[in-house]
Amino acid sequence: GIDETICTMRLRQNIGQNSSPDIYNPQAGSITTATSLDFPALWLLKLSAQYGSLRKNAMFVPHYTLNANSIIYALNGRALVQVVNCNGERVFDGELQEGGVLIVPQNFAVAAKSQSDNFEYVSFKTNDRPSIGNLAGANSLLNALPEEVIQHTFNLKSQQARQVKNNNPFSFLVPPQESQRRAVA
Amino acid sequence: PQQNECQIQKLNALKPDNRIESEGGFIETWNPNNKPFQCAGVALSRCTLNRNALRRPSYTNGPQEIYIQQGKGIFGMIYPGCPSTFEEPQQPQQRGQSSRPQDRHQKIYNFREGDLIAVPTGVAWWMYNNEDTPVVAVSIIDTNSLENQLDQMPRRFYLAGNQEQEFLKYQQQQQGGSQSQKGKQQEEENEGSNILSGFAPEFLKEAFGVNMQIVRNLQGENEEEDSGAIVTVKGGLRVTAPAMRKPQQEEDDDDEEEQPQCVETDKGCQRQSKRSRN
Repeated sequence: GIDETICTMRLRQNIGQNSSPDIYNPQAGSITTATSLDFPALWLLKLSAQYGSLRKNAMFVPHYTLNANSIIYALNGRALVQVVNCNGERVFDGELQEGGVLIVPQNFAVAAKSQSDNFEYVSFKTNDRPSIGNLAGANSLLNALPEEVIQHTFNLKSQQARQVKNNNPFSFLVPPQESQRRAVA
Repeated sequence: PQQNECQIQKLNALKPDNRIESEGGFIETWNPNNKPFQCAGVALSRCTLNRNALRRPSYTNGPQEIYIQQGKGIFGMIYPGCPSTFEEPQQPQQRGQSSRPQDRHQKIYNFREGDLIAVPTGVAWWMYNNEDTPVVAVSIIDTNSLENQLDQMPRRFYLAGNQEQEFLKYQQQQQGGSQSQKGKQQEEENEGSNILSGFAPEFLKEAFGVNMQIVRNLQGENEEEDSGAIVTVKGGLRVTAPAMRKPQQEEDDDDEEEQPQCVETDKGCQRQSKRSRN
């Protein structure tokens, strides 16, 4: 019965700019992902992909992919990207421009800030169900730690630990700060 | 794995060959470059936590199994995207003051001697000893797992502090050889740090929405040199968690010790278990 299954398998899915995004903030940008859950052919490939679009001065918070390497290809515009390894060393600190590729190994932390009006990228991931762990913002790792654990882990006062947990209400994409928005306008 | 790693003629029982002291305990490691470890594709370490010691959150590039050899305490794991289901009760509102926001965090678990803890790849976890007996935890990282898409070298990513990464020494040893002098120099220069310390302060200021003083703490800059991966919590850690239940075995033992009650019937006194169930 493979002719009804493998042979007729859906082999195309649009994740580009005009598709329906999974994460969206009109001031910050959008992210669309294709995993084996919504695109079953990827289960055979053990690969997945993410399309992202960042507005000027918007930021993708520091994060890491738990179970995959990421191959980021810049489609349009430019962004300032930083990548950090397990020893806390910044192993990449530079601009990623249209046509450029950056490979971010599994578990390395990465953050990006758009330098142009619209930075677009596609990130290929070497797992069909990649998991992303955010280090800042809502639903981040630090947000999910008890306040006292944050306090003693980072040697902070109680009030400061609360700020670390709660000050950023955005989960993935942070819109530009008010001053930056005004400058753009 | 490279070839010949499992061409082993003789096996020896191995003891840890490195020890890293911290404020609240120490971590011992076995050299993962040893042939048997490379053959098995694993890395082993043992962590000892004194009373009120908190092992700072970290994650690794492979799945981990942790066996509690001694002691009891609490631990937490952070699954990205999962809700924070443990909630601190709302503080009563005082006149003229806004109510204190509740703290919410992901589930906290108790552990005791004999427990096996499973930590998936990339999931951050922390551990705390709230008893007098030191906690001794032996953990294995399966670097040969399909979940690890990096090389065979174990890597621990700390979220906080500026402590030495326990496998960094071996990483540098492996890179050594002709570069041994350079490696030694690097070892002296590079004390290791947490993953947030590698980002530009302005990035973190914006990502967390906090001031530069807090950013410096996040990057481990205001640290005492010897605090390390395990810190001592003065006065003890207060977190929202249910009281520890008695272990099942002890409950069963208690049941056995219970004397059956005497129930009067027309045939005299008959023994009946105290615990009648529906």
